[in-house]
Amino acid sequence: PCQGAAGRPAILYALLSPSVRAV
Amino acid sequence: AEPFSGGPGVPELILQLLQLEPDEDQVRARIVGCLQDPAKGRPDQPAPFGLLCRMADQTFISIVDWARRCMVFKELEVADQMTLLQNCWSELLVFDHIYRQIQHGKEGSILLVTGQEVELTTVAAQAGSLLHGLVLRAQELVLQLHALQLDRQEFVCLKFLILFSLDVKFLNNHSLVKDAQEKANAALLDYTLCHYPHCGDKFQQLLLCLVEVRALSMQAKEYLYHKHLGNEMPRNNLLIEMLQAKQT
Repeated sequence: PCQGAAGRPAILYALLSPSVRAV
Repeated sequence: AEPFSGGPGVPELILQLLQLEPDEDQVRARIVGCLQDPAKGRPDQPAPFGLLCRMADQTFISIVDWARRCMVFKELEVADQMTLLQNCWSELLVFDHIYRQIQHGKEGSILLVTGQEVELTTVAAQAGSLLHGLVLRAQELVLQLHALQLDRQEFVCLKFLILFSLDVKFLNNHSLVKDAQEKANAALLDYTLCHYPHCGDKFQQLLLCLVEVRALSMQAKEYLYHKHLGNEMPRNNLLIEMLQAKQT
């Protein structure tokens, strides 16, 4: 699966990160 | 939806959580919209299992949206937010399903987040034994919580407890999370004692139900992994990503 920073799930990171959500 | 009125004996934390509850009609409309094929402008018709996977993904996205609006959770850094959700995502999904069935109130069928009603005989005939077994086990918990007279106030508080159910040693902000856990436990205890004085152990009974939610969620994750190994899961599935993410 896609992994974000530090092996974290990228989709969840995108859902939580304000900077990503703002895009 | 069950109307809510404040009043004596409802702790402030529960009042706040009730205000944060998403509107079920809006959630349903959003998810139904997501499951439609935008190119053709009509409902998409993948295999039922694929549709269920997308439905579960979208339900989890709604849960993440709820968590992001929750007090305490919204104060945490993203790393802690991810750690908490990675710990409890499957339990929140199971509990969401359970509470929908309690509201649905029919033993012979289940209600999906999209508003569709599925007869248990259909589940038995089409879902396969593993999923059928999961659905039946969930229905037992529905009956148990129905008998306990789980209400909306207790539901929102239990959901909050599930969100914060991780040992604080895995988090950066120990004090904020520990404080949230203690306040939610105290609020649930106060509420049950005040509103169900004839049922002195309701608080303990509700917490025991969370143990079953956890067990059900473990079984559901095993089922998902089984489907994943059989290459039966859709690509870019959020739940599979959650399943495979590094756990704390």
